[in-house]
Amino acid sequence: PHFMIELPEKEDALCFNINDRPGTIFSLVTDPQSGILVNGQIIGDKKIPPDGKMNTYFWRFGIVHQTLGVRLEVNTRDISVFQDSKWVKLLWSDSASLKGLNVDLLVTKERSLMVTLKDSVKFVVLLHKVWEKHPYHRDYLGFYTLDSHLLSPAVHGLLGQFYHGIEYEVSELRPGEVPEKPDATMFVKGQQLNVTRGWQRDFRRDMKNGENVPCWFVHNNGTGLIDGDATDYVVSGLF
Amino acid sequence: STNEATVEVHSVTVDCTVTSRFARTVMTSVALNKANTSQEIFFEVELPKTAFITNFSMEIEGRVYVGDVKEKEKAKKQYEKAVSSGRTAGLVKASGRKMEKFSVSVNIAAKSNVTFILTHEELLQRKLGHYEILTRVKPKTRVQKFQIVVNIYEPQGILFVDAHATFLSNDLLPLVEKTVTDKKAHVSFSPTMEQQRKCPDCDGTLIDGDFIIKYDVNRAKSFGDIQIVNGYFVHFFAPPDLRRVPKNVVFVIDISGSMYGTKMTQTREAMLQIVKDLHEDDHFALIKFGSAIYTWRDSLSKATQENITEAINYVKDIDSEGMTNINDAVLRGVAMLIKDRKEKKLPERSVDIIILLTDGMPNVGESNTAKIQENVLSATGGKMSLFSLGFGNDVDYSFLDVLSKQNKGIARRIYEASDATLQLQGFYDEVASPLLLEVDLRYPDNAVEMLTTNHFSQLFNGSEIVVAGRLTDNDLDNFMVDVMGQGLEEDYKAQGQASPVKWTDIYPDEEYIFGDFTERLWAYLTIQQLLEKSKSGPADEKENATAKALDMALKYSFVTPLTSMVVTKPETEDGTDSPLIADKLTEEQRQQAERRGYHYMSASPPMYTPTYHSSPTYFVDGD
Repeated sequence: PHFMIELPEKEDALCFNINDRPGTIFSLVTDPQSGILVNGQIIGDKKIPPDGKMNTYFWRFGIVHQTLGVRLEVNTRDISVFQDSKWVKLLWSDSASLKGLNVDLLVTKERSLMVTLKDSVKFVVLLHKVWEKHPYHRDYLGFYTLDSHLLSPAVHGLLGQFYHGIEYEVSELRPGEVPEKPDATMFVKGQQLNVTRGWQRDFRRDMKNGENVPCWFVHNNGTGLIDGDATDYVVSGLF
Repeated sequence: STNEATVEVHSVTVDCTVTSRFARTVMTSVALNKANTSQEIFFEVELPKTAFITNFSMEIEGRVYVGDVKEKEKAKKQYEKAVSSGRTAGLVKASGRKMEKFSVSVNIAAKSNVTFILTHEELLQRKLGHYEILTRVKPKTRVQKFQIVVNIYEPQGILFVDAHATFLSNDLLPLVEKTVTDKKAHVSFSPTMEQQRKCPDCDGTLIDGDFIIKYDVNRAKSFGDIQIVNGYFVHFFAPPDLRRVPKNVVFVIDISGSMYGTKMTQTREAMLQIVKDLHEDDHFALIKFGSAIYTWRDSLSKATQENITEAINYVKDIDSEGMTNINDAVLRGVAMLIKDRKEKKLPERSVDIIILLTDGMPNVGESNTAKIQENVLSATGGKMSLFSLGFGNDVDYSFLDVLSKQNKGIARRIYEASDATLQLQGFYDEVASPLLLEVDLRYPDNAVEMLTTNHFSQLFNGSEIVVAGRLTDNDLDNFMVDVMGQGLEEDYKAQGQASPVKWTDIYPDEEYIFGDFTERLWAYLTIQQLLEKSKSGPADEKENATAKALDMALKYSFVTPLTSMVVTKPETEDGTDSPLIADKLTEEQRQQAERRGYHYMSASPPMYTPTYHSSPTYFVDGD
C-alpha cells in the first residue's frame, strides 16, 4: 500500500510504500488517550503478476473507540459495527446510513464508507472493486483520514504519527533515474534521506483513475520518515 | 510572433524616452495576414517588472481597440461570467527575474493588417552607480523594419552611456549608434532584414535577447538637483564625495537542512567574499542557525585582518543541519548589537545592520510569522536595519518583505541558479556602503503638497534618493530646500534654492517631450510607496494607502496590483467575444508561480493538474 501525507500549507506531500508478507497487520492509528485504534491487514495478489512485482493491499481494517465502546470491522466483503452491545452488519452492495449516539456511518454502494466517531475522528474507507476474474489482482481498501485534529498529541501509528504535522526540509534537487522523477535530499527527524519526486494517487474523487498527487517519495518502507521501522508497527490482531 | 509563413511582420519598433530617469517605452508591431483566410496573430512582448503598463491598443481594419484600466475587483466582476467559464486569459505572466511577459492574440481577416502598441512607464532606479534600461526583443522572424530607439534627456548632464546587447555579434556591433551630448543621449539600433539573418541559408533571426543601456548623470553637490515642470517638482539627491559611514553588520545565516548542497556551497562562497571585502572600519558578527543558534563570537569584531582571517576559517566550516529557527537567530543578532552599543564597543556614528539569509519558513521555536515580525520590531525598536535575503522559492517572500520594511530594510529574492553567489554578493554590495543616515529632505510647507516620502534611513553609495511633489503655487519662481542627515564625522546639512527648469533653453527643439513627465514620475513614485505602505503598518493606514494608490492608478492609467487593464478583442466569426485582462503581478505571485511550476513540472506527468485540499489529508491506499 502507499501512504500519503498531504500538507496543503506547504503545497506539498510526502509518501512512502510499506510492504510485508500478506496477512501482516499494521497499526495505522493509535491514540491511548482517546482510546482510538485503527489496524489494517494486508493481502497479496492472487499470484505473482508478469512484471514479477507482488503488490500488497489493505483488505481489512479494525477500528476501535474504547471510550465510546465502538468497534468496527471493515473488509472488502462487508462492514460490521459493534455498538450498544450488539453487532450490526452492513453490505457494500447497499447504500446505507447509520446514525448512532457515538458514531455515524454512511455507506455509498460499492464505493465508500464514511465514519464519524463522536468528538474524535472522521475518516473514509474506499472499496476498490477489481474484476472478479482478474488473473492477479483482487478487491482492496483505502483508508483516508479526513479530520484528526481532536486526537491527542500522543497519537501514533503509521498514519497517526503525522496527524500533528511533520517538519522537513528538502534541498539539492538533482536528476534521478527517471527524468521526470528527480531525486533530492530530505532532512527530517534529524536524518538526511535520499528522496524522489513522484506522485501517487488519491482515489476519493475519481475512484477509477484517481488523481495524481505529487509527493516526495521516501524509499525503503518510509525508513527515516516514520519513527522506527515498519516492523515496529506490526501488531498481532485486528483489535 | 507567428508560426505561419503567411504572416508578414512589417515592423517592430521599441521607442523609449527617458526624461529625468522616468522612462516611457512604446513597443509597436505591425503585421500583415497574407493568407486568403483569417488567422490568429500573436503579440508578445516583455517589459521590466518594475514598469507599469499604461496603454495598449490594437488597430484592425481601421478600428482601434484600446485597453481600459479599471479597478481590479470591478474588472473581475464585470467579466465574472467569462472568468468562471474560463474564457478570459491573463495577459501578463512572470518571465525570468527581471521581466514580465505581455501577450495577446487576435484573429485577423485575410489580407489585413494589425498594429499592436503597448506603452509602459517606470522610474529608473540608480543601483551601483548607474541606471539601466532593459529591452528584451525576441521577434520570431526577420522583420522588415526593426528598430530600437532610446532618447535620454537628463538636465543634470550625462556622465556616461553604455549600450550593449546579449545578441550583438561583431557584425551587428557597429549598428548600435550612440550620440551623447551634454544633456542628451541618443541610442539606436536598426539592422536591415539581411543583417538580421542568422546564417546565409536559413531564415532565422539573430535578434533574440536583451538590449541594455546603462548610464549615469553628473551628480550635483550639496542639496542635489531639483527640477520643476508644470507644477510638479522632483528632487534627486545623491551627492558625490561623501565618505562612507562605518557599519556594524550581523550576518544571520540559515544552515537548516534545506540549505544542504549547492545552496550551502554558494552561501559559503558568497560569505567568504563578503567577509574579505569588509571595510576595516566596519564591525561584524556571524550567526548561523538551524534548529539551534551558533555564534562565531559573543560580540561584534572589528574587521581587522586577523579577525577576517579567523572569520574566513569559520565560514569555510559552515555546514547544514537542523530546521529553521528564524525568530531566535534574528533576536540573538539584535541582542548582540544592543549589548555592544550599550558597552560602547561600536563607533558612536555608525549604522547597525542585520543581514538575514534564509531559504525556508520558520519551523522551530516561534513559527508564527506575524509573531516573529512583532518580536523583531519590538527588539530592534526600529533602530537598526534588517535586510532579508530569501533564497529559493520555499520561503514566503511577503513575510521577509514586511519583516524588513518594518525595520528600515528591504528584502530581496535570491534565485536558485548557478549565479546565486553573485546575487548574494551583489545585494551586499548595494547596502555595504552607507553614506548618510536619517536623511531628511525638507521643502517649504506652504509651497508643496502631496510629497512622496521625504525621510530615508540611509543613503547608500551608488543609489539615489528621489522625492517628488506638487507645487501649490504654479507661478512659483523658486523655493528653498533643506537636506539634513548624519554623515561620518558630522551632520550633513545643505540648503539650496530651486527654480523651474527652462526646458526651452536646454532642449530648444524638444520641449513637447516634457509635458507631463514630472507629474507622471510623481504619480509613479507615490503609487509605489503607497503600495509598500499597504503591506505593513497599522490596519487603517494600510486601508488608506490602498485606497489612495487605487485612486491614483486609475487617474494616471497605471496597471498596478490594484488595477487591471481590460482588453476587449473584436468578435470572432462565431460571435464570441472573450475579454482579456492584463494584471500587474506582485513579487509573491511570481514566487508562487515559480514554486508551483517547480513542483508540478518536476513531479507530474505532462497533462496532470494537481488538486490541493484545504486541510491536510493522511491516507493509505493501493498502488
